[in-house]
Amino acid sequence: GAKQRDISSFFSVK
Amino acid sequence: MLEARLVQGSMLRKVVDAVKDLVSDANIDVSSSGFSLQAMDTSHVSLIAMHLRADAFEHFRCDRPMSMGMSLANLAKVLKCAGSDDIVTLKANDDGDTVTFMFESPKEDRVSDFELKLMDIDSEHLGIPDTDYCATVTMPAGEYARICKDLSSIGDTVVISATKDGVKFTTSGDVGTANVTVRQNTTADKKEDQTIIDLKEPVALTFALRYLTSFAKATPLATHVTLSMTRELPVMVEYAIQDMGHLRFYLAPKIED
Repeated sequence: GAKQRDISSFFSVK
Repeated sequence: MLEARLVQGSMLRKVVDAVKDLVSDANIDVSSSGFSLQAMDTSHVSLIAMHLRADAFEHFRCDRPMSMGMSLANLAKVLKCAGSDDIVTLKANDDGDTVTFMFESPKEDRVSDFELKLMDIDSEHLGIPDTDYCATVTMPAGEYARICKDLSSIGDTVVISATKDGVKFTTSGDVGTANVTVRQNTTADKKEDQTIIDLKEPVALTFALRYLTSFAKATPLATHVTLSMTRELPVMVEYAIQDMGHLRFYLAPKIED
């Protein structure tokens, strides 16, 4: 099935 | 030194009530631009980004930027003590470890103050780039809340697909399947009943319903909610805080390996 992605993987750490 | 006086003090309680079940402790960052809060839920699946502009406040003074770390459950307890029409004033010293909330009744016949202890919180700050979304749907906030609630009784995940025919929410579970389609409706008599769909390209994404349902706790903040989607990127669920700022939730999609 579809795997839940981690939100931080989409945004850069400032 | 911080001094901020908000005539519509109940807005603060609505914001905190909307996010406190996702995030237990958070930094509220204050600068000359206003109040902001960015926090991930404990599972790092969703991100909350709130901003209240300085000009939303009747009086706003912030001598230097500060981060006020607090337990949102405790903050909610304090704000619950304010009357629904009370004016709320926040005061904090630059190096203090407390923030004071003063509540004034509209008739000025009752004044109370609560001092809340601050805490040090290490938090990662994420840069959120501006995104050109494939599909944006602005719908009544109550309708969004209802769809989330109805579909949650059937399944755990939802596929949201935006096409020229509308935006379809699909789930399935042991009971069976459910589909709700929302179509553009810009002719409703009342503006609060209108739905506007801006589609550049069709897009379909899968999400955990639990989080989308939790975001609906922000329903008392606004008449409408806006869902913005692009392929393989988090959905942005945005509630405007009147003309004072916004509360945005980002939810990471489920993606096939």
